Amino acid sequence: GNKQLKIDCFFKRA
Amino acid sequence: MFEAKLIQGAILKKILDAIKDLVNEASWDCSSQGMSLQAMDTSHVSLVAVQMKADGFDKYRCDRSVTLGMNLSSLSKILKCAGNDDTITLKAPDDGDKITLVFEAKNESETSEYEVKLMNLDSEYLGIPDTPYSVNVKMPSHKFQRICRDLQQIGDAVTISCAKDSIRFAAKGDLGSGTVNLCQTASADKPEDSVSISMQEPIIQSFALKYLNHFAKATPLSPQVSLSLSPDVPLVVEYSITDDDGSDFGYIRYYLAPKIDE
Repeated sequence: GNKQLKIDCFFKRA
Repeated sequence: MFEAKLIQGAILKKILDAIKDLVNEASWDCSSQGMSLQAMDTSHVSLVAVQMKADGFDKYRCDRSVTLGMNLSSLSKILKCAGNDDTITLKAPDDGDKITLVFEAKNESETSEYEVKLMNLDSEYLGIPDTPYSVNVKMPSHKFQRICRDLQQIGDAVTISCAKDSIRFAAKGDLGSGTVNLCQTASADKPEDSVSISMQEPIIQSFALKYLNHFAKATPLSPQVSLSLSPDVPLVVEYSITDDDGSDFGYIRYYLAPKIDE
């Protein structure tokens, strides 16, 4: 199956 | 004191329609530059960023930067009380606990005033790097909406692939599969109907259609949508916001994390 990644894995807290 | 007046109040109604089902609560950051918002959906799979430039408003006053945290579905309910042709004015005193919305009907003597409670929200800001993308596609927004809606009947995910001068949207599920292929159009008479593709390298990536269908709620804001993709990074779906004169007012950008093969 496909795993849904999270957006906060890509963009770090500013 | 913060005060922002928009003669074309319908723009604000459309912006709320485009974000309220994705994000429940969010803060508007108001500065002399304009109003902006950044928020993740509750599952942290997507992020929406909205910008409305100060000079796009018909009157804009922001003496000092304020953060207006609110429940977006409450704001949306209130905005439903404004007519499509109404002028909308937002007002917030410094250190107040509510925002006032004034709706004025055109050529009529009717004014309505509503108040929405403000909330203190723990806003987490994510830094979004400004990087070039492998593929940039501009296409009619209604076409993108149609493709996402149609393919969701087939499956939960769409695989977007781009090679040469075409982009392909594909979904498969229990009932079968579906594919939509779009080719770059020759310079169209109507720019809003054109498809343009700029590709540095071929790409293939999968995304959840549920989110793309949420993003497509921004369709009434812009005749064109821009998709930006690079390997292993979130997809960017951008709708520029323009007023009736075609002046640039800002944008809604949605970022969506990809699905990967386990």
